Amino acid sequence: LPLPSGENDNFLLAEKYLRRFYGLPAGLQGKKGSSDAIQTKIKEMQKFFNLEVTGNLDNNTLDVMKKARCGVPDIGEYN
Amino acid sequence: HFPRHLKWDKNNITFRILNYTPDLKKSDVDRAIRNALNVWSDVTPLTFKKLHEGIADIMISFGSKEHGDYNPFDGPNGLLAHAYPPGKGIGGDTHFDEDEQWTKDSSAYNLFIVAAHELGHALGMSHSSDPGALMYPVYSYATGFPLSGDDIEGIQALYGPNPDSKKVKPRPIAPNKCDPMLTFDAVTELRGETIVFKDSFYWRLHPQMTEPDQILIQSTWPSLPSKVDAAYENPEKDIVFMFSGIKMWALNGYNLVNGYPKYIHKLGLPKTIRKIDAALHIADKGKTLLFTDEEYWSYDEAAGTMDRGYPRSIEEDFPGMDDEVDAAAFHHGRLYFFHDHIQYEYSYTYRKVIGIQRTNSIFNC
Repeated sequence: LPLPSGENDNFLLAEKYLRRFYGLPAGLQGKKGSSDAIQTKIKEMQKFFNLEVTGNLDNNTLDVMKKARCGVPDIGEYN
Repeated sequence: HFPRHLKWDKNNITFRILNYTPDLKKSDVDRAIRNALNVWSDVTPLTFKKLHEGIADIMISFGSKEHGDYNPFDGPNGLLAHAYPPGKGIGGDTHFDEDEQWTKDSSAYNLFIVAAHELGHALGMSHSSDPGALMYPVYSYATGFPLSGDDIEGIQALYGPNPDSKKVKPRPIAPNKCDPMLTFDAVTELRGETIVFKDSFYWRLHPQMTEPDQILIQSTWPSLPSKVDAAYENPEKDIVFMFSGIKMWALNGYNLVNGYPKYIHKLGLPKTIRKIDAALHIADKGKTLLFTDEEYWSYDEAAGTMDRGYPRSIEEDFPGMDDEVDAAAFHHGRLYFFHDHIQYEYSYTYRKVIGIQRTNSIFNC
């Protein structure tokens, strides 16, 4: 199998991160629906961390996602 | 706070440590947890009693990967710990990832700092978006009392203040880069990045990053004081010098150079100078200018001596400038001086101010 590209790794990291800390719903149907929801959650995350709110997975956003942190979600209902 | 402002409905809370990490001595773990609880009891009427058996309100444990709550850890780094808000059963329970290296200093993850943050959750605090707050979700190391004004306001909104009015000095709130009244402590280049020091934080501006990173100074350099007065880069030596009070430190990249701190008087400054306000290095002349109050000194890097005829008046030699400087930098043949909330762009060739902007224009505010 081909090795996953760096971009794919970053996307997977972001998806996992947003699912865990920003309540990104799992199992979204359709490509468009999925990317809209991810953009919204990226924006929420960027706003929380005082980053430039673009909805894009830029270097600043990925840097914050890669930092060591607490496992409690930042916002939303606590389960 | 968590949704519905979850809190304990009593002030006498019990805790129990179920197991211990092998990374530290048992007594060090006990001390870290007790000190972490004291952080919160210092500012509230809460008291914490340790239980050795049975069910406590806050059950503290170390575990790795899936550890019994269907909320698994992820191995080294990443997730460090989690805790549940006040409530029955698992409520208040606090879990640390055993796959992390726990320490009592800054060499790896400091258990006291992580515990103080997690116990904040166990008492009802959610995450803060203030990078200077203990409840900020990203780990950073700092010494001193860990609560900021934001943390104290949050916990006192749930439980009220400490009736004994214990005096605590809260950690300063992280400065806002777009505050129109923002002033700088020090500015320097570091291998193509720009580093701006303000209070106990620094911003890191990288040419390929749209937003500056804001980081606690002691999180990166634990042995440095929490405030930097001046800094400059000598690119030929690949060293950044940082000044705080009468001492100076050297950085190679982000690593502190051995043999420091040294006294600033070793540079040839008189003992009456107790602080350098700003510093900049003019690479093509091999000179470093050190600004103190209303005067400045010139240091010859090659000779390692202070030039004769100094100090000289800032006001006389830099016409158009204020008579004091907070921070200074040399960039592409221009001198940049920062004083209060104004940035002066100064041409060394034409000896005049060629531009005035707000201090934080450097952040595109």
